[in-house]
Amino acid sequence: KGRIIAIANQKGGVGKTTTTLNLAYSLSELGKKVLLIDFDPQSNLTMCFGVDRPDELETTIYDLMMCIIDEKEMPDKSKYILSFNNLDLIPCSIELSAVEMSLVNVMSREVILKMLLENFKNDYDFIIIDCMPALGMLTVNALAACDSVLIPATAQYLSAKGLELLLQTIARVKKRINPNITIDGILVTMFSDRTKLTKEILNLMNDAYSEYIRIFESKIPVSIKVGEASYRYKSVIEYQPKSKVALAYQEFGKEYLSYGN
Amino acid sequence: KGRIIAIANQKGGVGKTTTTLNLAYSLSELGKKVLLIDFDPQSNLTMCFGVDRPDELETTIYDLMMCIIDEKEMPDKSKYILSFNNLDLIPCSIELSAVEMSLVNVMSREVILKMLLENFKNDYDFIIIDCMPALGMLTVNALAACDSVLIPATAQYLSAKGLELLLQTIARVKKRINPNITIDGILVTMFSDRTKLTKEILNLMNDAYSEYIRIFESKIPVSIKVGEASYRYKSVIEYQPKSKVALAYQEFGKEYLSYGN
Ligand SMILES: Nc1ncnc2c1ncn2[C@@H]1O[C@H](COP(=O)(O)OP(=O)(O)OP(=O)(O)O)[C@@H](O)[C@H]1O
Ligand SMILES: Nc1ncnc2c1ncn2[C@@H]1O[C@H](COP(=O)(O)OP(=O)(O)OP(=O)(O)O)[C@@H](O)[C@H]1O
Ligand SMILES: [Mg+2]
Ligand SMILES: [Mg+2]
Repeated sequence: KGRIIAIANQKGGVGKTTTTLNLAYSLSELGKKVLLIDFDPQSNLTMCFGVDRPDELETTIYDLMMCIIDEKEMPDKSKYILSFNNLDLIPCSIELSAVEMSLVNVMSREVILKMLLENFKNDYDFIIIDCMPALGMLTVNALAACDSVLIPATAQYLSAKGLELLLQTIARVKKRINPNITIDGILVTMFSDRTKLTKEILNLMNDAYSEYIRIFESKIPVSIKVGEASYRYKSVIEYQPKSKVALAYQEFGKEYLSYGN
Repeated sequence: KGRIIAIANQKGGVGKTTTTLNLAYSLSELGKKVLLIDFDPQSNLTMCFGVDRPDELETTIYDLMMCIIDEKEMPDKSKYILSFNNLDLIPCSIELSAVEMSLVNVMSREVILKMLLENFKNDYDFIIIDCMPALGMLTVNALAACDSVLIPATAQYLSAKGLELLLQTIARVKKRINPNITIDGILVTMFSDRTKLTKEILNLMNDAYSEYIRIFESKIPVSIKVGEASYRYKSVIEYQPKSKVALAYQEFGKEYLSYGN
């Protein structure tokens, strides 16, 4: 109960937000109670939940982080948790970028999110954190708070190269802050198996990492349905349940659970 | 001479690095002398120049920024400028993320890059800065230093939504730090005109912005050639000059110059 997963990769646009939403949806279809945390000031996950102007929300993850930092009482959960189709979300807004600066001089600054999430672990099977494309203090908070990291990555040269830096950061967090952190694995997204380059990059990734990091069997194919879904504030599983990409995310949900998660 | 362009968009993976490299290549084919600045600690542009391990470079933009901050003498240009096919590059490494913290208490912290680039303006027609997917102190430095901003964007819902925040940031920089900053325009990348969604998002963008921001005629099509090119450390114009995407970037270079840039 209350297993916390960080969806992390500092490379931009590799499907972190899309994977957060669809893995959550798939797990909830399989009977799990899931809380989503939008931990990116760009608030894409919050937008995908149908919030057109995240900056106009009264209470977001920023306010909750400040409550922990200033040792103030948290507002009532009903005041800020958004619910949609069996998924709960703690939304974000651009204010969260101010936290990175505020954290500079805060005691135990890397574990503020960890302390915050203690308040929710008993209410959910899974808490999934959508991270920003950076390895700064916010992402470190997510890595410090989580039980495990799930890494979406594309079969592109720049995405594959970026994995080294991410793994180094996770190793450092493991050493200094969160000894129990594990890596669930690498999920290949936006996969188009018809190209020779993709196969080549996949082989590179397998050679470099498969010995000590799982590379999930499920590969999420590239599909315009994903963009269409976010435009309609839906996960692609809801929007086009019979599509290849929806089925892939559902398969991935099952695969994820099959490893005893 | 010495016109400085910031390639900026806080959304991840919208083609900032790809556009930096290929616009530069196109301009150099048209006879312009171009200096590239890799201003993203993830150092993707530096990798595209063939540097397998940016962190092993002796001198990068990080060291130069620290020279300005500590008022030390800059090393000789030949020590750090990388050259490749008529393009010059000041490379980056992960160290640059340390600068964001160091800048917190530095006098005139938003104009450190501006001061640094004074040393190069006379040697080049264009200086093009590749920014990271964030609107923190590094990107603010790029916006403070540039004459104009070029915004790559995809015709996707999340990418289009993110433009508001970027434009607000540019407006704030214009008001407080760089009154002469202009926006060259929005370049639509990874464009696939066969989908209804793309047309819809393009119309949204046109309605929202075309009245006061140019949306370039040239649209960069999605193509696997781009990934193949970066894997071979080349711009796509070099790698596959006859491909649609290469021709589009060449067209874009001409279009860019046609507006008197
Ligand atoms: N399987 C897919 N097929 C096609 N498009 C996709 C797929 N997955 C995601 N996308 C689209 O690609 C873009 C990037 O995806 P997403 O925003 O989920 O990545 P991200 O890693 O969260 O990006 P950021 O680094 O900016 O947070 C979005 O416009 C999304 O709709
Ligand atoms: N026109 C295109 N067609 C297909 N793939 C492309 C195209 N342009 C860029 N790409 C690929 O998409 C990925 C993202 O592009 P790129 O790295 O240039 O974006 P970015 O905005 O610089 O990302 P980041 O926010 O991480 O800095 C890369 O793997 C790149 O090779
Ligand atoms: Mg995201
Ligand atoms: Mg980039």
